[in-house]
Amino acid sequence: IDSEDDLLQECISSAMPKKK
Amino acid sequence: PTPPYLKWAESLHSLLDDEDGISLFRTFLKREECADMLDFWFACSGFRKPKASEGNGEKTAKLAKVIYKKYILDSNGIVSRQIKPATKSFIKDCVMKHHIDPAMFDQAQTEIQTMMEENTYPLFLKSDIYLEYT
Repeated sequence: IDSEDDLLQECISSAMPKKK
Repeated sequence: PTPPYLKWAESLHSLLDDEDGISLFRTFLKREECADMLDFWFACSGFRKPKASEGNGEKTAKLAKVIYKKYILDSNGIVSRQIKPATKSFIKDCVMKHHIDPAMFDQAQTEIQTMMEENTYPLFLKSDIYLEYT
């Protein structure tokens, strides 16, 4: 379950704007 | 220069292009119990990114399944309730038949985006959370 959550979180983070 | 919070009021995309804007919008959506819509929107964008479709096909297929399971399969979930049945069937087919495509969540993302643009985004701009911030 953890790895599924990590995979999803990684995907969501990759789409977020980078820190300014 | 225009302060960021005024830019957030220009369009949903301006809001989602700013880290602080996302954070404040998420706080608002959590209170309305629909933060999943925002996570789903970003998950779809992340899924479409080239790195998701290249190389590790197995990982991409797993990711598609995870997104499907978390947001679409549960018909009581906020995201699932906002997506058209035909769109849900299409995604289900893609996952079940392993027809993994970078664009497979595009239609669902558009439907959620429209929902946010017409509903939660205008409400956010009128909310005390946003007004207090400004």
